[in-house]
This record gives sequence, structure tokens and C-alpha cells, in this order.
Amino acid sequence: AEDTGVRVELAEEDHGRKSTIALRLWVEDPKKLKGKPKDNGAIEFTFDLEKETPEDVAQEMIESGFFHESDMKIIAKSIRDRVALIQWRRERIWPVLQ
Amino acid sequence: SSLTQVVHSAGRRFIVSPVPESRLRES
Repeated sequence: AEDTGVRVELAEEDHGRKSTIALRLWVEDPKKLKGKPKDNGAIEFTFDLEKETPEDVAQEMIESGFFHESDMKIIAKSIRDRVALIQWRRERIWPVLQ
Repeated sequence: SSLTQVVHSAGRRFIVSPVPESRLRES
């Protein structure tokens, strides 16, 4: 995945059973963002792989004041890349459950 | 506690915690 300067990782072990996963997002390289992030924390949130889109979460983070609206695309892309990897792993490791 | 919780109007919870130094990229 492209280095967006924003890191997204699983916040809990993924057993492939739940459609909702916990993710943690933090800024590794603020210079890659157009706006200034609110603070230097890791933001933990849940994401429904079946019902939600990375754009939904990115929009809510912006509305909650964590990021400037000009960084919507980079936040959404960072989440999308991680979600794609999680789904790829699920299909590979637990194909029967899919 | 150093955790901060922000609830968006759509209901999603964001829990903010400090990033360990080891996870931050050195510039």
C-alpha cells in the first residue's frame, strides 16, 4: 500500500468471524497531511466491513475535529488500504467462513 | 486516564490514546 503518512492497524486480533472490526489510526508523518491534525493520539474506532465505507469514517473523523477536511481523501485511502488487506487475509485464511 | 472519548452525532465512538513513542516515525 502507498505510504500516506497515516497508519491504520487492527486494534484487536481478527478471527474472521465478525463483520465489525476494531481499528486504530494515527499520524506517522504529519507533513503528508494538508491540514494540522488535532493532536498526536491514536484514534480507535469500529468499522463494519459489510455496511460501512472508509469514506464514512473519514468524514466522521473530520466532523469530530480530528482532521482538516482537505485530508478526507488521505484518511479514507489509509483506512481503505488496511480494510482491503484485512479482507484479503480473511479470504485467504478463513475461506470457509466467507 | 489518558484516554479521551469522542462520540460523533452518527453514534460512532472514537477513543483517543497516546501513541507509544516506538510507533512514531523518526523524522
